[in-house]
Amino acid sequence: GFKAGMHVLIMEIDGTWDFTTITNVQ
Amino acid sequence: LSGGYSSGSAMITEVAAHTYYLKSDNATNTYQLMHYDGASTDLPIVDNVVKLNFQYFGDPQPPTLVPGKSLCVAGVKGPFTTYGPKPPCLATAGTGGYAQGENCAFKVVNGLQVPRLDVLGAGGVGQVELTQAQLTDGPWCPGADSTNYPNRFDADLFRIRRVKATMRVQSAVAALRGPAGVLFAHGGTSLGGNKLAPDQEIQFSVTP
Repeated sequence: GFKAGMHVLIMEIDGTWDFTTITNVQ
Repeated sequence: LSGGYSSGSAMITEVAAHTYYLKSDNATNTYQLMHYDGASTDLPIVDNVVKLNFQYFGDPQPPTLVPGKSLCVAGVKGPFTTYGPKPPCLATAGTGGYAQGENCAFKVVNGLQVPRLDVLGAGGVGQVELTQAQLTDGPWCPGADSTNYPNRFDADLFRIRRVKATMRVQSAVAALRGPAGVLFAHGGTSLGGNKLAPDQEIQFSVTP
């Protein structure tokens, strides 16, 4: 269900994280 | 992104971020409650909001390990901590650049994993107000190095149990506002009690 423009949180197993926006889905 | 996500265990999920803040401009008498979505849209949503304040209340006790839950044996089900991130097995490398067996919430003292965070206030079980300094001075999760962890955050944020919001609105019509003081954040031109609409202030709490 990911779409361009969707705000997402991505988190690595060590706790590193980013809040970003999907620009393109392929 | 601030780093690679190549472990094979990284997670991604949709989020909605709602940032509310006050935009004040005395020169133009503009007082607006603003909403920012964290990425692109930053718009006023209410005019004549003249005060916005957030207070954070949290657990005075730091995260502690739950007794009897091995961090070193595969297959053991959590929770491993009272709250906050569990440290690695005592015998393995720390996470986030912390020493062996440690993470941002736990440190090793005399061979034991103990809380890295302090007991706050009188150390009871009731919530304590958290100061801005306490929430911005570390220890840092997941790691303290701001180069490796540009999105690092203060481990004390895990303590938060309640957020109290205070909001105050004023009459949009200056003729209904009296002199600045207890009743009016910003003075108006009203000359009498029959044309007086004092500011209204409310508080509410949100529990995450």
